[in-house]
Amino acid sequence: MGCISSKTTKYTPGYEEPTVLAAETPFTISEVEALYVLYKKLSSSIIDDGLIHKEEFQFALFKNRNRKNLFADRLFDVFDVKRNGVIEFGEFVRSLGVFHPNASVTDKIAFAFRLYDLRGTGFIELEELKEMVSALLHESELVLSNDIIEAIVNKTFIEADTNGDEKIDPEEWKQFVLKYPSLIKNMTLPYLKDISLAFPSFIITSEVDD
Amino acid sequence: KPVSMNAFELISRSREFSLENLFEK
Repeated sequence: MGCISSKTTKYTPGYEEPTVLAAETPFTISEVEALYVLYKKLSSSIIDDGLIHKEEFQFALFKNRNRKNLFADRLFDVFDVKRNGVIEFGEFVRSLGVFHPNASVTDKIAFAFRLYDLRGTGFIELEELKEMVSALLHESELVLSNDIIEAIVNKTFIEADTNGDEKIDPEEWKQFVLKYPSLIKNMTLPYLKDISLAFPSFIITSEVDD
Repeated sequence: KPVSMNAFELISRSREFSLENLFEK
């Protein structure tokens, strides 16, 4: 009779092997394991089912259960690749991987495009952009009149929509970002460069050597 | 000045949080 290990670990639903995720992202295996510790904490903060729900995501960002923000909403939706209303572990790691300093600029540009493509049509449309600017300004303390917002959005559109079809496609977006690189500045989190140094307590639980 | 920014810069600047908050203990 074979020997069966008595060590059992209960993983969350949608768990994926760190070796697989490390191969697909800029993270090492032990960093993925550190992210799993973080994931477990976030995914049980409000609803203890091992999956990150939108309110848990927003709670982690704002430390406030009632705080809502359109951009946080968009981030959740883009992290939730399967569009099933929760962020699974693999989605969490792959999405965070895009924010890694070593991730490709192409991936960052594509991720940012999905954030702005509110309705998921494959294009950033004029109305979507107006909606987003209005909503975000409404949430922030910056007060601009509708006329000014409209003028800013229209001017941006004329510049970005180089083929003049009233929507920004991924290639036009790429060219626009290359012209204004600060637009993807938020797409890089230096913290992710070495999670094990920034969060040494997470790494103690590591079971696999890289 | 907000008026001199393009719409995407305006969105980026008005973002009031960082994903780094996820890592706060």
